[in-house]
Amino acid sequence: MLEARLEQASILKKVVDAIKDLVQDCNFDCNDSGIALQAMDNSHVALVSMMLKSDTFSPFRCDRNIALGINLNSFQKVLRCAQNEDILTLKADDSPDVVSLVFESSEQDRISEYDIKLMDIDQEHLGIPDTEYAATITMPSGEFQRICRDLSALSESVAIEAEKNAVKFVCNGDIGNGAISLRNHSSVEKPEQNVNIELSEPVALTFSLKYLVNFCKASGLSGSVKLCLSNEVPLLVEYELASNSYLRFYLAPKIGD
Amino acid sequence: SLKQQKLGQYFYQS
Repeated sequence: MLEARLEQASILKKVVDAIKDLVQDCNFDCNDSGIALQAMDNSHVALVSMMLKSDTFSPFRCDRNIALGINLNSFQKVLRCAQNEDILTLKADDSPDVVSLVFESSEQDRISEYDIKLMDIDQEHLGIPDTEYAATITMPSGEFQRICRDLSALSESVAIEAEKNAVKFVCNGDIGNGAISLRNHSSVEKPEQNVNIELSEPVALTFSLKYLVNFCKASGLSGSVKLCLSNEVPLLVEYELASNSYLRFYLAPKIGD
Repeated sequence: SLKQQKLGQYFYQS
């Protein structure tokens, strides 16, 4: 059986809020290492990969592999019934028909119990090759969100150009063009504003802004975001969570004919 | 013009 207790319901609420417009039904794969999810959007252009390691939970117990097939719209409806500060416990049997959620208020003596009906989901699972990325950019997640939003008003696509010490986000649209450059920046006083660009070779790739704007819904999960790029491979956008857990998005590039 | 690629071109079925 599965029993997983989260100190703060807000983590799961934010994860589901961040991915539910990209994927609708998905399996939460539970085993003794934690709870994982991998799902592609309908157009097979973007992929979500979540890992909540067992250390994220306290306690965490999962004796055998259990796949919880959940409709994310339903999941969000139930998670909205939890306060952000509530303690959240997920429970399921070994061959479950439902997943149970218990929300406990740490301040009041309130316990809320919900069940969500599970579904059989036949999901394609993709193997992601280990990649040494040519460029890794770490920047404030809010800054990345603002750039994607601003440029999406002008164009459908953005070119991300990484070179030594600088990364440039460039778009060309019907009404005009836009470009935002960021340089390596490190501050002891405001480390949350740091920008770090690690580069083994220059990279320039173009991506759909519609998907990037969607990924940025995860910004509330982490103050910083990591963009990993190599020429002619999907972009990796990673939000790191506590205890080595993560929410990752992959996006296939746009390439000239 | 640019063509949107699919993930299946890069990732393998497992």
